[in-house]
Formats: sequence, C-alpha cells, structure tokens
Amino acid sequence: DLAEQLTPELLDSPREESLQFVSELKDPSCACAVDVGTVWWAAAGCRELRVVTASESAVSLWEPLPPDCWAKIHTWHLAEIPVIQIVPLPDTCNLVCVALGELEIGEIRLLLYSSETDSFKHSLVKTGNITAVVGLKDQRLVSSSRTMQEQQLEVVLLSEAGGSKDRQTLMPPEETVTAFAEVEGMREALVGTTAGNSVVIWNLKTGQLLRKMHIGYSYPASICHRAYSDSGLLFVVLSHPHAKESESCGSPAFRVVAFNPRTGRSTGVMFCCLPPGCAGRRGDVWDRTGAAVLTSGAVAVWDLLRGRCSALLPPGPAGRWALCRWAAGGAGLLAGSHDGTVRLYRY
Amino acid sequence: CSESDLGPISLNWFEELSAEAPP
Repeated sequence: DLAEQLTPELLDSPREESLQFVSELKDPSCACAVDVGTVWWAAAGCRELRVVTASESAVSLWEPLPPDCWAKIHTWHLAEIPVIQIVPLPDTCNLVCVALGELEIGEIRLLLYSSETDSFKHSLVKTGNITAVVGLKDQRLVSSSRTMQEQQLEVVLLSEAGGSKDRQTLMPPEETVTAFAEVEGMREALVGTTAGNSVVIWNLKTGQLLRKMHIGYSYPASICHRAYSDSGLLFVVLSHPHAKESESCGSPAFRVVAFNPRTGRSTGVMFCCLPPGCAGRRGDVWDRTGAAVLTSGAVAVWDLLRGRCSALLPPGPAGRWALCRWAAGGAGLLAGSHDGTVRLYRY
Repeated sequence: CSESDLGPISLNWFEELSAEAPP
C-alpha cells in the first residue's frame, strides 16, 4: 500500500535498484531485538562476513550456511546492563563492539573469541555518560562523554585481545557532540555534529579542534553519518531525525551539505525527502546510499548523490521492520523486526 | 558550488587548519 502511495518521481527506476531478498535468520530465543549488524570473522584460515544480532540481554554471532541459511555460533549474555546498540567497526576482524546503558550509553564492551583460552569472552573498553560513539577504520573507536564539569572526547586504539593499545584525547567544543563520522580517504580527519547544530572537524593525530561551522537553523538536531573530502570541500551526509514536515520541502531524510573548511561557509548540495506522509527514524549510510526505517514499518533507501528514494521495502512477513543497517563490504541491507527476524537484501 | 558562495577554496585545507589551530 505504501509503495502505491509513492509518486513516480520518487521511484522512477525501482527495477534497476530494488532490493533482492538473499537470506533470512530467525532467533526464536530473542524476545525483543534492539540491533543488527555484520562483522568480519576469520576462522580456520578463512575470513567471512557474519551477522550479529542483539537483544537487551544477549548478543549472538551467526555464520552463513550455504546456500541461504544462518547458524548461531555463540551468544554472549550481558544481563547486568541492557544492550542499546551494536557499534560497527569498519575493517576490523573478530571483534564485536556493543554499547550498553539505560537512557544513554553507560558502557562500551568488546565481544570476542580468545584463542588463548579457547573461549568467547567480553571486555570493558569505556564507562561514563557517553553521548556518542563510532567505530573508525584501523581498529579505532571514538566517543564523547560528559561529567558535570566537562566533556571528554577520546579515541581508543583497540587490540585484538579486546583491550586498548593507545588512547588519544580530542579537544572538545563548547557544545555537546551528538555524532561522529570519519572523512573518507583522510585517515587523520574526523567530523562531528553538536547539539548546537554545528559541524566540527578534528585532527585525530594531534587531537586539535580545527574548525566549527554552523549549519543554520532550518533543520535542527542534525546528525552526521559520513563525510568525503573532494576538491577542497568537505561533503557531509546529515540526517535530521527530529525535523518537522514542511509543505514546500517535505520531511528531510538525508541532506548532503558542502562545507568550505577554510571559510566555514556551507551550501546544500542534495536533499533526500521521506516519502509523502511518512515519518522516519534514525537511518544508516553506506557509501553513497542511505536507508531508514519509517514509522509505517517499511524501510526506504535513497541514492544520496541523485537525491531520490530508490527502493522501498514494505513491512516483512514478521510484521513491521524496526531496524535497518548496511552490511559491511557492500553485502547488502539488513532489515530486522523486533521478534528476532533478520533478512539480508542485495541492493 | 562556486567560490563566490563558499569563499576561497584550498586543496590543502586540512594541513593549513592543523598548522593554524591551537595545539
């Protein structure tokens, strides 16, 4: 029904870029799924992509069984504090990172297999009142946390054994940092968004705060997802989970904004709307593609360079979709419902 | 995007801002 309501402009070539069902897994022991993701896992000389599912009290690792099944290999039980999200660690092997807490993140833990003890285990990486956490390439994790007096931004270099090899502090801006995104192709550059609707840039090597650039007041509470540097400009993909629908523009799902880091000036480059009449939740971005679960229970996919909705996944056999995440390595889109059903789609 | 909208553009913005920012 939702697909029929979409105007032709939003889905002008759905056949070319639609989502193709690949495989499904179902965790019968999952009372309420909170997140889904993928992780590269090396075992017996072979590296493969595995699915990770999380409920409030347990995180499970699934291996692919050809042709199109998944088998649960291990479940880490984390009963003391609820799991809030899986934190993807790009390019990292054999490590699953999870954030735990009540209303906000209070702990970040690594889940892993220890060959020394021939057992699965988990280890604590950070505690505190954590407002944002993101995994970066080269086994790094960046987080913002706050005390009554100050905000602390920290990059942790993770070890394969689940500990930290090194820690680097970043200079905090005055406003609370709400999200981070690494700059594609620039290992030492990091961007973030703040509660005051600014984009900030750091040098990860030195910890310097290089620039704070205000986004404007049109779309408050912007969240950064990805950033790309090209031709002297910084292109940042933003979502606006709390923006209100307007008659002239609709509801923004994702925007691409170009910043000149030298002057701090910016201009909107691309604008992706939610389908008419839909509201959305926080989305996920991979490469040049965005996805978000709509409150209707459908998943929408956008081509961020063309600024259009390119695919729509209606609610699945298990009911409304509640989660969507891009799988690592271009493997496709994971859609999950609260009952523990996860489906992988090729995009 | 043009320089008139965004001001002078530098391909080495990251190195330049790192040299100028407080340590």
